[in-house]
Amino acid sequence: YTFFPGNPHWPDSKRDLTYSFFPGNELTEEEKSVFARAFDRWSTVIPMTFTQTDSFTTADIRIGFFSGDHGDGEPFDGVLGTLAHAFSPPSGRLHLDLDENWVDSGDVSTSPILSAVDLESVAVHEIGHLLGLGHSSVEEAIMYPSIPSRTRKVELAQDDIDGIQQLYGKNPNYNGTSTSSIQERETSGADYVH
Amino acid sequence: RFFPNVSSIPPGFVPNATAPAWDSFKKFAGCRAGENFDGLSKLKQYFHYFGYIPNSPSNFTDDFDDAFESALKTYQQNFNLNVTGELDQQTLNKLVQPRCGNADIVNGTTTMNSGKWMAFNSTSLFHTVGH
Repeated sequence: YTFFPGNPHWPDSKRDLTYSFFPGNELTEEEKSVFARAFDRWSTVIPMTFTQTDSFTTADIRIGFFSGDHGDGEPFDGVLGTLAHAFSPPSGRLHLDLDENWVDSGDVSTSPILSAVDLESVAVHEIGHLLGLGHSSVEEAIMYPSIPSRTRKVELAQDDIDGIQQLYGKNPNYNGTSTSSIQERETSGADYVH
Repeated sequence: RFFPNVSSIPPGFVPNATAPAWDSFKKFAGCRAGENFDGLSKLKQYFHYFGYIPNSPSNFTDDFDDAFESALKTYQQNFNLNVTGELDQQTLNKLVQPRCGNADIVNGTTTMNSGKWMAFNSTSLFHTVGH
């Protein structure tokens, strides 16, 4: 695992963060729930909570889907290529490429769309950046930079857990085992292979 | 372009046909140092964007130069590929994969595998004593 230069992280006074969605995207509750699951994966292992709020301007974390040049100097590039980006703490900005073919649920590997991208997989990765993690060379890690289309990878690897716990400590309720129980519960009926 | 569930996508459905970004990189297979390849400047821009070429000239050339080779080797190291310094198929397959837009190397300090390698080589982790 790696950190951003200077190891930026949320201060001790900010352990209960709020997040909100760009109103212009008009996301459905189902689409928003994907992010709730993604946040849960991180809060399982560190003593932080994430709560959705309707106030986009005052939220600690602001999530939006944008196309092409969206004003932050990091334009998106259409289908595939760069999928999303997020800023280091305490910026709280998470941007996803509106031009991707995002799949919210189900077994994305069976999608007839070759360029289908699993939204939760990307969300879990970008939240890692929001919390202060950089990219990892461990291919199993969530913080590995690339992910093929039609691939689902949402489970934190030990490398991710070690990195994030170095920044924030361990969630006292975390028993040190894999976070796979979350995934098994939330994808019941699907046939994912890990 | 949100698909609420995979099962809701009709078989054979094809969204607006747009070539995936970076697909054009596939034509660079076999490129080697010292040569010039039309469009290689795009790949240099890619490496610059993700932090592998720190200094940005006003215009990248299409030359497979030393800076590009160095960037390529660092990339191969970071992604656990064979460090050949060549645009082999394995490397190209990784380069064209969709990915996060955040840089792998930020201000030369956040460096994935290559940072560990540099630390290994630049600090006194090992001490040798002559007998």
